[in-house]
Amino acid sequence: SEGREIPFARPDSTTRALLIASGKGGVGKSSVTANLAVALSNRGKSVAVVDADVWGFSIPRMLGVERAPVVIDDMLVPPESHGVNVISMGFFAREDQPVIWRGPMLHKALEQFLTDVYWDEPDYLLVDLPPGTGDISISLAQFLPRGEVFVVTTPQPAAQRVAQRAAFMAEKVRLEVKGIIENMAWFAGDDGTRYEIFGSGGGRELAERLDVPLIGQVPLVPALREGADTGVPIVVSDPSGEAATV
Amino acid sequence: SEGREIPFARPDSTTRALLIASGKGGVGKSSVTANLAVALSNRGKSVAVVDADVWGFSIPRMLGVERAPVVIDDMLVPPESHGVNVISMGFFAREDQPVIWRGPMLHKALEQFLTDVYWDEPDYLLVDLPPGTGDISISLAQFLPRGEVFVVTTPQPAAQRVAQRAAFMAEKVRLEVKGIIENMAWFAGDDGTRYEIFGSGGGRELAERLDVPLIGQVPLVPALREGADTGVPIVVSDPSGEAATV
Ligand SMILES: Nc1ncnc2c1ncn2[C@@H]1O[C@H](COP(=O)(O)OP(=O)(O)O)[C@@H](O)[C@H]1O
Ligand SMILES: Nc1ncnc2c1ncn2[C@@H]1O[C@H](COP(=O)(O)OP(=O)(O)O)[C@@H](O)[C@H]1O
Repeated sequence: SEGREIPFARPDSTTRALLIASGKGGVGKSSVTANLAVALSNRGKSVAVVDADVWGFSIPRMLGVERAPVVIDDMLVPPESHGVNVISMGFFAREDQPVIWRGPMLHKALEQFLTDVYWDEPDYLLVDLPPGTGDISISLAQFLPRGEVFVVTTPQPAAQRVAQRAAFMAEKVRLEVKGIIENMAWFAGDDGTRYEIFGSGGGRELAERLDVPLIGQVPLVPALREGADTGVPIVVSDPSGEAATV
Repeated sequence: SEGREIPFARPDSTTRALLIASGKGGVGKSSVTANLAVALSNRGKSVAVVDADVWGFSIPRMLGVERAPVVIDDMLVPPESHGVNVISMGFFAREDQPVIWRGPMLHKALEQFLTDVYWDEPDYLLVDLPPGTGDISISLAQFLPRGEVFVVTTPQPAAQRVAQRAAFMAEKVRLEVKGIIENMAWFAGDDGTRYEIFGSGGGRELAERLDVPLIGQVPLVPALREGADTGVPIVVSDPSGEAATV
């Protein structure tokens, strides 16, 4: 609705806005966002997720969200799943169809996700950003000027140059990168052997280069992917305690 | 240069244009493109790669391309590596910086990759598309009306709805999907155990849905990622013989 302000942009807002970013797709950014949200909720926090990954939305599927938002008194009431309230472009589009929204229309839609949704002052607002960089990040930085950016990357050293794009983007829109999360860090075989399928050290390297903490390493856990596919995020997937560190 | 035609669009062109697509980033589309190019070259074919993955270019690094294109008589002469000639947005941008080209400027740049580069009638022209869908695919379909689209996906069933976007895009621009390549199909432990880290069946399912062949399954091979990072594509990474099938 016209003229409504964004509650999270107010100086007296008690909500921490965490923007989950990546340099490219497929590093597990959406998975990390979904599981981090549930981990925080399991610690008794009230959590909201804005799925701003417009062209690659997967949060509704990953959280097993069963119903669409309801409209009450001009406000969207977001559905809840596993203790997390969710709004996503996915509620207004099909996963197998490309979303062609761009430019001012998209900017307005994102703004409405923040102004016209009944969020009720959550402790945490997690935002799943599109991979890489782009207009959406610029819009969101305007809407959430105190947003804290966390970059999800993978262990291969070559991935860090690409992951750095997310950091450049944050700097451009004057948001701070608060930490790095290294996903798919290793795979543990049945006999406990640790296979570094995607190499090692990338998360540490990026954290050092940006002078921010490496807040966690998440291994390749087949149950995590299965959970993502079936909408049951595995709360044990907070093995490195990012929820504690965040 | 103005008015130059695209050699590959001519009806008498003997070059097969293979457009390598994916529904989202991180499924290994660029890796598959690079390794397929080298596999074809190892079979004695002349191969060119146009890295149209503008915002996520990785082909130069993956193929270990050491020098930039040279300009001779108004034409760009592409560098060669492992028997493959390459042009990429990566020659005109840094990997750790977001590329902000959009719209008509990008359309023109892509056209020039095809008209103003000395390609010398290769047997195969592989095009690494950006993940997902977008304007670039529309442009390329105009430039390469006989392009054959191959979709790279991963084994998880949930990935297929997303992979289907690439098929929708192809249909929209009137190009045919010719085959599916399932990447990261499994991981073989030291003792030969096959771990289906990302599930199974997705490639088969997508191929059946689109009524095209599943032309290959590529396992997770750490050496493939290392090769990609160091620019030495592992030619043995054609384990399922896509180069033979394509
Ligand atoms: N730690 C992990 N272990 C196993 N599978 C994972 C892990 N992280 C992500 N995945 C899987 O990898 C795929 C890509 O993850 P996704 O979160 O969609 O990446 P992004 O949001 O960066 O594009 C998904 O199928 C997801 O379930
Ligand atoms: N079959 C494979 N085995 C091991 N690593 C792989 C395999 N395919 C891709 N990778 C690695 O996974 C990462 C993502 O692959 P990439 O080709 O960049 O994906 P995309 O082009 O779809 O974004 C890269 O680090 C790459 O080296």
